[in-house]
Amino acid sequence: GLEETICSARSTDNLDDPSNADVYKPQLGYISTLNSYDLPILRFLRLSALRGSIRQNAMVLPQWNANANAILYVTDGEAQVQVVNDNGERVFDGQVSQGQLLAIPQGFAVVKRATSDQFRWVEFKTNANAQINTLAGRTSIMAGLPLEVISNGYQISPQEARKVKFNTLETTLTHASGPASYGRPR
Amino acid sequence: QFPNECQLDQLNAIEPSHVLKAEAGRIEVWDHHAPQLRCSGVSFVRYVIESKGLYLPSFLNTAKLSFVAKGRGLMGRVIPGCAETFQDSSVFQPGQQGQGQQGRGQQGQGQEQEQEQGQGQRQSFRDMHQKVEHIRSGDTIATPTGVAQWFYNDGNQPLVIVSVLDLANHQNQLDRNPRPFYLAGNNPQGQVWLQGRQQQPQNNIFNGFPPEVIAQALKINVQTAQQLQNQQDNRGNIVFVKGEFGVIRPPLRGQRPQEEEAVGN
Repeated sequence: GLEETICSARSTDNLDDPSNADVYKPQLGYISTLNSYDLPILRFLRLSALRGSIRQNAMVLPQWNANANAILYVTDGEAQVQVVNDNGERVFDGQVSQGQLLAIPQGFAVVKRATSDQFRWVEFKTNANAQINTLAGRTSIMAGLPLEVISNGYQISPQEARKVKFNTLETTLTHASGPASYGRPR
Repeated sequence: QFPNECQLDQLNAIEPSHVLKAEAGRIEVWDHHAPQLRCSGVSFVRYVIESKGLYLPSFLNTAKLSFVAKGRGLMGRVIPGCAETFQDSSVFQPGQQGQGQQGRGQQGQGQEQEQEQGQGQRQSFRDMHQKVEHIRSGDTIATPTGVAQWFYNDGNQPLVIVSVLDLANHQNQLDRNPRPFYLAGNNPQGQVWLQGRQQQPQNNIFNGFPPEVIAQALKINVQTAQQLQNQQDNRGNIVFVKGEFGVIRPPLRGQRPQEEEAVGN
């Protein structure tokens, strides 16, 4: 029985093939994920992977890993990255470049913006079906919350709450302009 | 776990060791370093939400199972990837909508609103959000890790919810400490249950990002982005809702939807 199951199981998959992209914006780049649905053997490892390749000034909308830690390794280019912890403190605000590694714990919010022509990275996640939640965008936490909760939570007008909720139509990648780094938190 | 953590030669009934006061209620936290809780690998929390109190959205680093001990209210969750299946365009009474029309009277704002309308049919809804449920005493609520959750007390007595946080659960990828992440509001007292951390006020997750980045991500102005950081706000994480809480909600159990009654005539 092992021949038909373990020995014949597929154990490799290529993440560098844009035609398999899960997120794709021609002007901005693509993101592909590899989880246990794509490669069943990952279920045993309880691990998954993500490959990103974005152009200059493309921003990966602020998000957090809901059920996994993420180990980010840069393969090409540079990006400005900010990470916020459970205390609301910015624990990383800097440039990551080729060959560098950054660990982003579960729940920590992260935003990435490419500052070189091409920024390419791979992320290893400690869950076979890693899930993210985003702070902005059409499928974000903001879109899922009632306007009442947003306007009362942040003490903003219903009109402002509407903008916060609906203005960003992208789901994962958007274009950013202006300076990429903003100095240390107040 | 550390070795011998379950070497317990005596058990005792324990009370909450930390109380976080907020504008419309309090959050009572049992010390998860107490030997019996440490051995069981859990933390325990009690939320007491006053009438018209809103516990602001937050998520945790581990799975949580809650029990509504007293009172009734509404509960909302945002599960990654789920659609906003609660949609309605007539949640508010005509008076409120008049308010919108007033906005339209102010030319600039009116234009903006029409422009928003122009951004696609979806925005003609009054609001749409993920599922909201009525909760009442006896309800047991499962919350996976990383799923944001909020509560609102629409009853007349305090809504009391007790929760066990399973720190030893495999969904917890961090250490054996309960780590709430606040999406709104803040906790001026800090995470007092954590040992070894210099107690600083705990802010919401937007607070750590530069307002400019938030503004770009949400496509809003920087002033509103700063507002999302709740920095001038000392209400805590349970706040009073002024006026009506017009969230789209299903009819209560046993309550027949209005349309059916109309048919009944």
